[in-house]
Amino acid sequence: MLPVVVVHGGAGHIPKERSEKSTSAVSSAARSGYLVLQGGGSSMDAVVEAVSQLENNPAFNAGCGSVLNAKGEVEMDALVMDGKTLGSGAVSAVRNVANPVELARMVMDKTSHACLTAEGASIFARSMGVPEVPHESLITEYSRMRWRKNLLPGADPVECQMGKMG
Amino acid sequence: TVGAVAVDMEGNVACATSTGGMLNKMEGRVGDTPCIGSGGYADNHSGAVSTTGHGETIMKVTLARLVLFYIEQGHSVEAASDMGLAYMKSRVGGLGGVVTVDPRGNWAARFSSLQMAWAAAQKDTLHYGLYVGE
Repeated sequence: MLPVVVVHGGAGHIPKERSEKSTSAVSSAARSGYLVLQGGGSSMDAVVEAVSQLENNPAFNAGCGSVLNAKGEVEMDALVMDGKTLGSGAVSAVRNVANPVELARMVMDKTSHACLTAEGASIFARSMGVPEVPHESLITEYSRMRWRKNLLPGADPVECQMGKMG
Repeated sequence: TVGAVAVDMEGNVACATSTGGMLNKMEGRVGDTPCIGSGGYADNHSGAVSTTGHGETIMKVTLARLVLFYIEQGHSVEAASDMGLAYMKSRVGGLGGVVTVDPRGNWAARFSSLQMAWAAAQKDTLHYGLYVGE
């Protein structure tokens, strides 16, 4: 049995100018997760580390850099699952949190529930002492540009196809 | 969407997936990511999967659990991942990708979309790719 970490940065069409950034970021996240395993950390520690790193990278559609909803706002979802216990935790439609995956892990570790959503997830985050981040800090110029472009009638079909990939 | 799966020194598997959702989605829309069996699944008996792609179709076929069902039937992680994605494409017309591990440390990164950025670290070797076949 060999320890391993495998990460992805999302399926779909990746524009040329972003492909190198994406490849180096997923490589760095996999390396970081693997370092956790080498240090004796659990597989759960490793996946949360890797995904947190990707959430903090504006090149990806999660955390900072999330796509915007129809109103131009960020609503994020995350899930963790532990294969040893089948323990799981999730959050949906959560706002103002830098790392939804860490909040999902808290749902698993600190509650008897599987998923907390929207305002309930925010209340839980506050009760756990998770720092609230300004909404604007999760929005990038790129995500705002895509949102604007997609509002226009006759939007680029490639862009629309990209948008269908969650 | 971003995600990860891992196997640790004790053979325990785990998955994590996170997303901002879908471009210009309706307010309140929730896709596959936070749903057990769709956005991810982990069970030491079969393995762990994190998914990405068209959320509504991933949910219809519970893609992560589907891939693990194929592993339980004796398929390799690679074949099981391809079979799950192929089923989703043929049955509901959805495209996407998965990263998959089994408890012995076998792994796969497979996708039916044009591209998926992925990377795997094992035994001090880093593998990565963006296009099919890399």
